[in-house]
Order: sequence, then structure tokens, then C-alpha cells
Amino acid sequence: MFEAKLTEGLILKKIVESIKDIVTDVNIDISPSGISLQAMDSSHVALVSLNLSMDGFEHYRADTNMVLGVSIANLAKVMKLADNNDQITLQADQEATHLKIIFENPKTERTTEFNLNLITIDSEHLAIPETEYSSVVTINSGEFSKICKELFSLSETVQITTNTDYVQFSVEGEVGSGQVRLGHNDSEKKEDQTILEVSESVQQQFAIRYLNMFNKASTLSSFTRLCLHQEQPLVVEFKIDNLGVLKYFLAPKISD
Amino acid sequence: IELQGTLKSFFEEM
Repeated sequence: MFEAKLTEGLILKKIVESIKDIVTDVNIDISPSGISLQAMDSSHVALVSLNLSMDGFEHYRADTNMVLGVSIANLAKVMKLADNNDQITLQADQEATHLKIIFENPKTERTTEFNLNLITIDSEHLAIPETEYSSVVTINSGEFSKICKELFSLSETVQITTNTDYVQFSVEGEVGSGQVRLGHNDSEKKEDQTILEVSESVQQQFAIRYLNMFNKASTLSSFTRLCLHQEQPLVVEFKIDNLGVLKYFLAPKISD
Repeated sequence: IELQGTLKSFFEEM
């Protein structure tokens, strides 16, 4: 038996909205300690990794480990039934054929229940090694989204360069070439800070369209954390306060 | 030109 209740159901709505354009069918791993999922996009260029801790739920019970195969596209449709201030409860029996989703609004006395049919997916699971990232950039999530959108109109590819003084996003295309350079900014307004932790410079190229899809998650956190290592995929991380973390992994482009 | 890598060249399948 699995049951989890989230008072702020809006968070779950946002999480589903943040991953639905990247992954289609996912296996949701339920354990007594929390909920996690890992899935790649169809081209295996990007990977979504979500980890939610049981502590972040108003009520959480999972007697055993379970795997719930879910079509994210269908889950997104069901989530549309939820109002932004609904409480959301997820329920599934052992060997369940469906996931029961309940939206409750205690104020308006409105309750919505939906049994989402589960699917069987033989998705491959990747072992993601613990990596010591030599560059970690913490940037305002809205600002990073804006930079990616604006640069995307100038080029499909962005080159990210880090060093101890700045992080630089540069593009080159038939329009011309240029870069956005952000230095360390510890402004008193915390959410405007840009924090650079660089032990080794990194220079890699990435497809901006994936970054734009990842940035859908900027509604979940006021900060985006970029973790870079010269030989490793980029990690774009959004911390979900009191609940967990949503991470996106993106393979670099290799200039031939 | 830049070639897009995939994650499978970085992470082992379990």
C-alpha cells in the first residue's frame, strides 16, 4: 500500500509540467523513504532525475518498494484537473493497475478523484556516478531562463565557459557572435546573487533547446544550479524546498 | 560543426 499527501499540490503540478516535454513514459520508484524517478528523452541526450523525500509530505506511507509505470503525458492531463491550491493525495495498492490521485480543496469543499491507468515500461536505468564538479554556478533561475531564451534566438548552441572570475555563455551564428558574462555577484538581495565555485575551468557546448525545456522548472526554485565538469554531462539542478530536488543531465556537444 | 553526444557514452546502463 502506498499513500502520500502533499498539502501544496501546486508543487506536484509544477514538477509534472517541468518534465512532460522531455520524458514520455516513466517508472516511478516508490520506497519507504520517498519517491524517485529517472528517465531519458527519446534521443538519450537528456535525463530527468527527481528525488522527493517522505519528510516533505504531510502524510506518507509506503509499506514496500513499488514501481509505478506512468505515462507522463496522461499524468499531465490529470494534473490539469487540480486547482493551484488543492491538496494532492497519491494512492496505489500492491500490484496496482492504477494510481489513484485525489485533489481536495478544503475551502471550497471540492474533491476530484482520478484513477490513472498504469503501464508496464521496461525503461533502461543509467548508473550516474557521484561526480566532483569542478565548476558549480548558482544563478537566479529567472535570469538563467531569460539568458537561454535570448541566446536561443541567436544560435542553437551555447558555449559555457567557467573560470574563477566569471561564467560566460557565448554564441556564434550567421547573425554574428557574442557572449553574456556573469561575474560573482553577492548582492544583498539573495535571489539576485550569482555564485561561482570554480576549482577548475570548464568549457563545453550544449544545445540550448534542451536548456529551455529544463528551465520550465524555474517556477520550482528561485535558483538554478549548473554543475559542470570537463568530461561529464552538464547538471541543471532545481532544489524543491522541504521536498527534494529535480535534476536534469545534458550530454555536451562535441565539436569535430 | 558540433556533434551532439548522448548520455550513454557517459553513464553505464544498469
